[in-house]
Amino acid sequence: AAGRGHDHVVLRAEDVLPSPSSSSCDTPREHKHGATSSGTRMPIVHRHGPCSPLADAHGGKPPSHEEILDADQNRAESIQRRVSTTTTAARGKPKRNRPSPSRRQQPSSSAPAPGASLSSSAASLPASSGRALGTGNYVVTIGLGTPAGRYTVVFDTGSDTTWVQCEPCVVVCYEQQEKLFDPARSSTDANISCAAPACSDLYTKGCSGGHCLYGVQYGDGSYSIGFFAMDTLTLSSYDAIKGFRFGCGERNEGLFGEAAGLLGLGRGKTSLPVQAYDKYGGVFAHCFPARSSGTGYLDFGPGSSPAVSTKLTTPMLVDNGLTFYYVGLTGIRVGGKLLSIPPSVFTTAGTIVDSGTVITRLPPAAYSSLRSAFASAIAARGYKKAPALSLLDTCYDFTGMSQVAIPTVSLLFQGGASLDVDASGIIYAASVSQACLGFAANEEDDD
Amino acid sequence: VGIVGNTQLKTFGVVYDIGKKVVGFSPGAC
Repeated sequence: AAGRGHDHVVLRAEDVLPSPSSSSCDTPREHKHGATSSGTRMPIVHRHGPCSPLADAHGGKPPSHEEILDADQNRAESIQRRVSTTTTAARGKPKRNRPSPSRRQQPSSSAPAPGASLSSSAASLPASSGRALGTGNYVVTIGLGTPAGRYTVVFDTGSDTTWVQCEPCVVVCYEQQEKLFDPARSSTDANISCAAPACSDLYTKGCSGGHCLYGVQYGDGSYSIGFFAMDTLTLSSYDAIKGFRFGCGERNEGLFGEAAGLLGLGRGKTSLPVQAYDKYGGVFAHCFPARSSGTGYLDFGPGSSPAVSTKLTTPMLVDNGLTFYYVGLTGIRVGGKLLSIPPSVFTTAGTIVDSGTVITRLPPAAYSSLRSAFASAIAARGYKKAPALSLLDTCYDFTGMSQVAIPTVSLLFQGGASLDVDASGIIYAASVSQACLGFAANEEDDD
Repeated sequence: VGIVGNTQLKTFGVVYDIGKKVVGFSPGAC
């Protein structure tokens, strides 16, 4: 951002343009890979950016912005379905059943279980509402097994169970860039028995020949089923977790974009931060780079990221042992002015922070207030309107402009923390002629 | 629920402390 005042930020045109995956990878600034003073740091790259080990997957053609935003809508709906079932249980109030607004037919959770038996004697796993992965995600590279193989996986604060595709791929595997993990070649690998307490930590489980089975299914129909096992997980050349419990997928299908699997960072029992609680104290941090050609980081341990002053922290709410990181969004500022949105608009719906969702979803009343404040501030500058981009309905054509000035946007949270959104996060651009306000509305106020 | 997505989190160090039950945002972290 070329300039930042309290009410506006100036964007250079090249900052608006998404970097094509064919451009070169920015060298990361002052990132030390490996151990930090009291933890571990891993580089994060955008799955479809030039730094990704998967960059030339799909024959080099990343998904279109429509596809990314479509998949993102799937994910948001899947999360909301999941939350509404747990919230209903907690609140006891049945939620209205609305047909899903997404254009694509959703597999209903009552669909026959995708977990058809892995072998004739295996139990079938019931389908769970799961979580949609979406395709706009960030990946990290982990080591698994002894000797450790390297696997590029999607990391996801909206999921708990880590899994990778495994040899011999008994049923079906999707194409992945790297070799499949082969448990038979790892001297530290072992299956978890059905009787082990760890097996009951799973949200969806089964049993086959005395071995614990896991199953995860996502809102877009993707799923992974296999043996729940333990092995050594290596996060950097200095740091490993022995006996880490993960899914060894023998039946995996879906939109995983040739990643080897997924690293679960949610609040549930099977997630990495909860499994490694004694080692990292339940603390981790991530930073997404401004551009998809940049490199961010995923840190584990109390030294994660520079010390965050209490002024910049917000309470983590709703401690029901389930996956999501609930926070209390309390207001929005545009151009430095606080929008007049009744607090109940935010408290009715509740808010989570989710690394796997691309676009922030707001209650409709909050979104319309944000949109009109943003649009009126921009109108004063005479920028040309552009057609909507999938669910993003407030778009502009910045063709021919070397730089543009847009109003600042800040999200305010309980405890006074304010997220003054970076310029790269206010505008989501498919191209310089279609650059949109990077927020969207939920369907209903209590979504 | 509302969902804060990764586009709006760019360049912030987002710290999750499950033990202390807080989430922190440190600007300009990457």
